[in-house]
Amino acid sequence: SVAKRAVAEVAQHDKVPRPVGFVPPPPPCPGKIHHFKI
Amino acid sequence: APAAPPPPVGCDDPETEAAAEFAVNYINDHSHHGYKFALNRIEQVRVLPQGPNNEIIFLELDLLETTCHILSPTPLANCTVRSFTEHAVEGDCDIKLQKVNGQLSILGTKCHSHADSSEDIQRVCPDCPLLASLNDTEVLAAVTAALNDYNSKTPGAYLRLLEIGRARKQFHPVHVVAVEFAVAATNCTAEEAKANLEACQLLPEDQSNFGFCTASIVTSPSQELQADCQLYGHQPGITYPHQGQDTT
Repeated sequence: SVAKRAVAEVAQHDKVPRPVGFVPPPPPCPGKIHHFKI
Repeated sequence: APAAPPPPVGCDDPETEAAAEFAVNYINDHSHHGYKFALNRIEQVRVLPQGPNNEIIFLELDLLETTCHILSPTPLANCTVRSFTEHAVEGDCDIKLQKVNGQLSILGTKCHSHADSSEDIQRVCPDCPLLASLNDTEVLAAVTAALNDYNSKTPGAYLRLLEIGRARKQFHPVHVVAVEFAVAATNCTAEEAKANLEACQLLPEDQSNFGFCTASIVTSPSQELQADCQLYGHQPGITYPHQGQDTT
């Protein structure tokens, strides 16, 4: 038999709250589009 | 405690931008056909440290075709990128570089180019002419007619075709063939070329002896030909110093 574990719930409780005004860093790649994207 | 690994290098980091600019200049300098390409986007960068002040850089670049022919002396920074409605051409390049003591060098490049899909252009601009094959019969006829027309009306050196760079065709509301091609000056006038074309030799490979022509031929509803050629030695916006002139 398979037992259901509450992993997601535990992870949710461990999540550190982000400070107000926090801006996540931009993804390192790809870079900005200089002209237009085909 | 072991030192923390360095943060990943980003595509918009100044060092990555500098490596990409170096690579684009290298690609343009080592290309002998078509047009100069400009950087559109850095898709990916990977840096492999090889030792102190020595690293290998892998770049994936997305480039766009400009309006400057590869033989044009116009610096890339002054070249205009082809607009989307001109049926843009994109270049995808994988580049391997080495950076030793801050000095970049190219270890290898692999590029291929492709035009945007005709469907995409027509969705945005239904009447825009689309790229045609360079060996299309109508395209070849248009280039021949344009060059003959220009040579017959111009007293200077007889121009010979080097290569066709681009051709576009439009069918509605008028039938137009627009072509662009590179030319080289010969030691003949048009009259001398008419008498003996075989005797006309290309002038020594000086940048000012190359040129670029644009032409359009309307075949329907009426016939009309417009052709213009410009030798790079007389390109507007570029000053060639004369003897005794201040070259500052």
